[in-house]
Amino acid sequence: MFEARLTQGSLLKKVMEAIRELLNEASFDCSENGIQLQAMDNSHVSLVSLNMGSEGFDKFRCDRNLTMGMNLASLSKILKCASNSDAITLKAQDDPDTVTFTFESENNERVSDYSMKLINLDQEHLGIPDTEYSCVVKMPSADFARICKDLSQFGDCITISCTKEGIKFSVAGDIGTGNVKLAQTANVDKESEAVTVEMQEPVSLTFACRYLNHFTKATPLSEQVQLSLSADVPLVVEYKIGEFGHIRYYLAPKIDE
Amino acid sequence: PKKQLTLSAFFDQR
Repeated sequence: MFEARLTQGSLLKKVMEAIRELLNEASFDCSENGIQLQAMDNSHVSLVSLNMGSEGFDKFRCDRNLTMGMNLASLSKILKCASNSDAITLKAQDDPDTVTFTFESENNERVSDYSMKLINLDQEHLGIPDTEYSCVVKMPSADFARICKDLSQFGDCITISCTKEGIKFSVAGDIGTGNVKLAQTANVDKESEAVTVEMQEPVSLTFACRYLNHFTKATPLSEQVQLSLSADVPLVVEYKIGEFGHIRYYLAPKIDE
Repeated sequence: PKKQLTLSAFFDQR
């Protein structure tokens, strides 16, 4: 028996929005530790790694580890039927072929349930090595989203350069070039508005705009985003999910031919 | 022109 209840059901809706454009389908792995998902996009250029710890659910029971393969377009249809203020409960039997979603309104006067057929997915799992990154930058997530959107108008890829002074995003295209520099903030009133840079070595790497813009669909999950960069390895873009989870996107760099 | 790498160049299959 698997049962997970999240009072703040809007978090699950936001998680869905954060992955549904990148992935067609994905397996949700459930264990007593919580819910995990790892999936690559079709082109194997980016990977989504989602972790929601069991401690973040107000009810969590998982008697046996199980994997639930879901079509994300179908899942999205179901979660769109939940209001932002609803509590969401997921339920499945051991070795399930369906999963049930129950949405309860705040006053419990409206309860709806939807069941969805699960699918068998033969998904490749990748071992992601522990990496000490040369630069780790934390910045407001809305700012990152705006920069990616603005610079995407001018070219297909964005070069991210990081030094101890700050982080620079650059684009070059047919009509010209664009650069956005963010300095490390000295002191800000709100932690959510800070830009912080932890740098061992300066780094400059280039990434496809298309994927960066997909990642920014996670912006409503967290006011801050963390970018981890090292020379010649994939970028990691991380958004926290409340106090109990995260969504990490890995993106392979573009290199000179 | 730049070449897009894939993740298989970095991560091992489990």
